[in-house]
Amino acid sequence: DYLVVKALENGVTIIGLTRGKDTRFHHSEKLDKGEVMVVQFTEHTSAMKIRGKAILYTKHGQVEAGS
Amino acid sequence: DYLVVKALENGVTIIGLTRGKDTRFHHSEKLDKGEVMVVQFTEHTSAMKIRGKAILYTKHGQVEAGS
Amino acid sequence: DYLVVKALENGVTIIGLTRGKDTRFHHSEKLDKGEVMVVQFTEHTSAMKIRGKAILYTKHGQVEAGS
Amino acid sequence: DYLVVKALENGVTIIGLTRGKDTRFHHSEKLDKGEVMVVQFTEHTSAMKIRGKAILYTKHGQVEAGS
Amino acid sequence: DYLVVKALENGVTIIGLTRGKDTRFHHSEKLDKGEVMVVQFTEHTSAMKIRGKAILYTKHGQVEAGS
Amino acid sequence: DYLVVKALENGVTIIGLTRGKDTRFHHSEKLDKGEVMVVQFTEHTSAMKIRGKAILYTKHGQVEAGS
Amino acid sequence: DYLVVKALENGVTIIGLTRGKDTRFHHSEKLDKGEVMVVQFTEHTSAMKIRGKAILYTKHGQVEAGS
Amino acid sequence: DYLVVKALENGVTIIGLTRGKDTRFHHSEKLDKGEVMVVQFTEHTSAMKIRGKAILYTKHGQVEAGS
Amino acid sequence: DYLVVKALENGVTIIGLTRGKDTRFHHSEKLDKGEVMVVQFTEHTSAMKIRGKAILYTKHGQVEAGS
Amino acid sequence: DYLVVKALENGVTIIGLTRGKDTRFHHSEKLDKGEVMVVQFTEHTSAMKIRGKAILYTKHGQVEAGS
Amino acid sequence: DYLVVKALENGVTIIGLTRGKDTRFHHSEKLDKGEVMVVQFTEHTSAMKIRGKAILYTKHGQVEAGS
Ligand SMILES: N[C@@H](Cc1c[nH]c2ccccc12)C(=O)O
Ligand SMILES: N[C@@H](Cc1c[nH]c2ccccc12)C(=O)O
Ligand SMILES: N[C@@H](Cc1c[nH]c2ccccc12)C(=O)O
Ligand SMILES: N[C@@H](Cc1c[nH]c2ccccc12)C(=O)O
Ligand SMILES: N[C@@H](Cc1c[nH]c2ccccc12)C(=O)O
Ligand SMILES: N[C@@H](Cc1c[nH]c2ccccc12)C(=O)O
Ligand SMILES: N[C@@H](Cc1c[nH]c2ccccc12)C(=O)O
Ligand SMILES: N[C@@H](Cc1c[nH]c2ccccc12)C(=O)O
Ligand SMILES: N[C@@H](Cc1c[nH]c2ccccc12)C(=O)O
Ligand SMILES: N[C@@H](Cc1c[nH]c2ccccc12)C(=O)O
Ligand SMILES: N[C@@H](Cc1c[nH]c2ccccc12)C(=O)O
Repeated sequence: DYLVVKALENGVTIIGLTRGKDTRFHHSEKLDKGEVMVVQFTEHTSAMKIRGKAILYTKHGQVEAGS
Repeated sequence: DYLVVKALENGVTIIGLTRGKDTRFHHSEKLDKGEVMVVQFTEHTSAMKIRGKAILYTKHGQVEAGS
Repeated sequence: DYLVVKALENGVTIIGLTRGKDTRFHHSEKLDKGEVMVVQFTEHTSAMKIRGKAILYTKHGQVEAGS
Repeated sequence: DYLVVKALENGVTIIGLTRGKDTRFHHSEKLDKGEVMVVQFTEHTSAMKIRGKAILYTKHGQVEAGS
Repeated sequence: DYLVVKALENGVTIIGLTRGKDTRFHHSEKLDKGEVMVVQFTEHTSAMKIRGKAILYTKHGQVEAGS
Repeated sequence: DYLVVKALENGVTIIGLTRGKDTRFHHSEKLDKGEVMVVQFTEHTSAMKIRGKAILYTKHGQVEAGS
Repeated sequence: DYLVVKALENGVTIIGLTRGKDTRFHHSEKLDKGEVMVVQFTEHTSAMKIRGKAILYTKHGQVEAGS
Repeated sequence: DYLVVKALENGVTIIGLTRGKDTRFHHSEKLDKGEVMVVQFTEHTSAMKIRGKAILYTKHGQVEAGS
Repeated sequence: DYLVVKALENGVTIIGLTRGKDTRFHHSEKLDKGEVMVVQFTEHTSAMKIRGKAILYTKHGQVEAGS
Repeated sequence: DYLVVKALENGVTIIGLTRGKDTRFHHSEKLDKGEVMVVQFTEHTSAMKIRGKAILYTKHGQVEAGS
Repeated sequence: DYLVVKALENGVTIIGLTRGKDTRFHHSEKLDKGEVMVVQFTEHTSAMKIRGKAILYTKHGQVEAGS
């Protein structure tokens, strides 16, 4: 399972939260306008947070972030 | 399996409840308006509670929270 | 497999019943109006009971509780 | 696999029958009007019996009990 | 895999036949009009026989018994 | 995988043929008009033969036997 | 996986061919008009041959044999 | 996975090619007009060749051979 | 997974390329016009090359080779 | 699971990010206009970043990068 | 999982990139106009690059390369 995030402005961030008892940020990837990120859930990532104007393409349809 | 939560106002919270004999809150993630969270069920999380105005994108369709 | 429960009034309860030979209540989660709960079946929960006015989003469609 | 049962009157009962060589009632859960039960087949339950006016939401569609 | 049987008259019976080299009746459950039974195939049951007026909800559609 | 057989006349038979190197009849179940049988393929049954007027509900659609 | 064969005339035969290095006939089942056979692929049968007027109900649709 | 071959003329052949490093013919089955063959891929057969006028019913649709 | 190749002219070839570190031709099967080949991917074949006028029936639809 | 990336201009890059505790770039593949890349998620790649004008063909539909 | 590549001109190349920590070209297959290649992802190939005018038939639809 993966999802696709397209940045609609500069400075969009995709944050990976840790899997396990503890929930904290382990990585934050910055995207410039137009850049696209394709990300999986993994052994280390069981939740993600997206900040800034972006479109998410997920199995439950498209979601607009930042508005 | 994951679900997507988009905050429609500041102060939306996504609470993870523990898996196992005992059911208690193990993490609460605050979202500002427009922020989007993508979360899985995991070894530690078998239930979630969403407070505040938000839209959930789930395998059973979209659900409006907070109204 | 998970299902989604949205409370349409205060005081909605989602009760987890124990898996195994014995069937009893192991947890009851109270929801205020507008709050949404997303719950899985687990090693400890093989049945659930929902009391009060709520909408359930399940794989067999939406079900109105409390009416 | 789970099914959903919504009670349309007081006193609806969902009975769990034992899995194995022997078939007998191991649990009977009473529902009041409007209450909803979501139940799985389990290691201990391989058949169920529903008495009283209720709607079942199953993978083979909706079934009205009690009429 | 389960199927649903709704009795349309009193005295409907659902008979479980044994799995294995030998085929014989191991259990017969009586249903009154309006009662609904939800039954699985199991380690002990590999065939079922339904007598009396009833509707079966199966993966191959609905089947009317008794007519 | 199961199939459903509904007898349209008395004396319909469902015959189970043995799985393995050898192919012979191991069981023959008689059905009266209106009776319904739901049967699986099993460790002992890898083929079936249906005689008499009946309707089969299978994954490849409905098949009329006996005509 | 199973397929269904309905005989449209007397003397229809369903032949099972052996699985393995060697391919030969291990069983031939005769069907009279209207009789229906439901057959699986098995540890011993990896090919079948149908002779005479019959209808096959397979996962790739219905096929008329004998014409 | 199986496919169905119906001969539209006498002398149609279905040839099984060996699985493994080496690719050679291990069996050739002759069909007369109207005869139908249902064949699997197996431990010994990883390719097939059909000669003569026939219709193949495969998961990718129907294919006419011989024209 | 298999695909079907139908030769539209004489001299069509289906070439199997080796699985593994090394990629070379291990078998080339010649088809005459109208002949049909049904081929799997296997332990020894992880790529195929088709030369000449033919139609391929694949899970991604039909593809015309040779034009 | 794989995705397809088609470069709409020269200098499009597909970057593979490492799987595991640490998230860094392990490979960056340059594409010229019209070149197409088909890429999997792997033991070493759990996220990808695409820069420049391109079209992504993913399981969640087509996504335009670079605009 | 496989994909199909049809060359629309001479000199189309399908390049296999290595699976693992290191990403480099391990094989490049040249196609002449009209030739069709059917290729899998494998233990040694986790990415592919296509150069020249061609059509790709993938699970995400058809993609034109080289334009
Ligand atoms: N560390 C948590 C992260 C998480 C996943 N889903 C969640 C839902 C709510 C809150 C936290 C989470 C876990 O692996 O379970
Ligand atoms: N600790 C519980 C949490 C839970 C999951 N589903 C539920 C339904 C109702 C009540 C509690 C729960 C469990 O893992 O089973
Ligand atoms: N303890 C029971 C709970 C249960 C599940 N499904 C049921 C249906 C009917 C009655 C009880 C149940 C069990 O695990 O089996
Ligand atoms: N004890 C039985 C219960 C049962 C399941 N399906 C049935 C169908 C008919 C009669 C009884 C049953 C069993 O596990 O097999
Ligand atoms: N004892 C038989 C019961 C059975 C299942 N399917 C059948 C079909 C025909 C006759 C008998 C059966 C078995 O397990 O195989
Ligand atoms: N004993 C045979 C029964 C059988 C299954 N499918 C068949 C098709 C044709 C003839 C016989 C059969 C077997 O298990 O394989
Ligand atoms: N003995 C052969 C039978 C067979 C299956 N599919 C075939 C296709 C062609 C010819 C023979 C066969 C085998 O198991 O492989
Ligand atoms: N012996 C070959 C047969 C084969 C299967 N698919 C092919 C495609 C092309 C050429 C040969 C083949 C193998 O098992 O791999
Ligand atoms: N030997 C290669 C063959 C191959 C499969 N898919 C490919 C794609 C491109 C180039 C070569 C290939 C392998 O098994 O991986
Ligand atoms: N190293 C990370 C890469 C990653 C995957 N998905 C992510 C989402 C957000 C941030 C980082 C990631 C991991 O394997 O988990
Ligand atoms: N060697 C890399 C190849 C690769 C696969 N997918 C990728 C995406 C981007 C960059 C490189 C790759 C790997 O197996 O993981």
